[in-house]
Amino acid sequence: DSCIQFTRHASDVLLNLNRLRSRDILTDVTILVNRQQFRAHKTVLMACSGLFYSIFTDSLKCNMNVINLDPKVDPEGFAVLLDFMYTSRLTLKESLIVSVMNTAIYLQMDHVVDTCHRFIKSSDSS
Amino acid sequence: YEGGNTIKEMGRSIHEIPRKE
Repeated sequence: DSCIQFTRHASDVLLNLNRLRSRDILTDVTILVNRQQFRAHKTVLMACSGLFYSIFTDSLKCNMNVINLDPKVDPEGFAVLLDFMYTSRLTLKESLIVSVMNTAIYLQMDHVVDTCHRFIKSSDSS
Repeated sequence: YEGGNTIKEMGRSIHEIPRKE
């Protein structure tokens, strides 16, 4: 008996999900952030963000196809986090780090918030 | 997975969805 473990399966699946997103295939929700629109899959959003998990497990909200985020959320910060959800790569630029962190707090993505904190501390110290 | 050995397969695991049609 043995088990074959495909070491790149998780990244292959994520790559394919990101290709489905970029081609708008089976995307089922539009996230509005200050009039900027982002198409995505509810399941991926739920898997990565506590806020979206709460929204789409709510029987009254789960059928919503357009979600308006808080006007204080920066679209650029949201774009960085949405790309992270679909690629596992978090782009951290000095100019965006605070808005990414604040958006991660809002979206309840605690591990990303911790990483942003560490990044800010390390850049302060350097 | 219980028992036996685990063989690591490094190649692709699934088909690749094209970027654009």
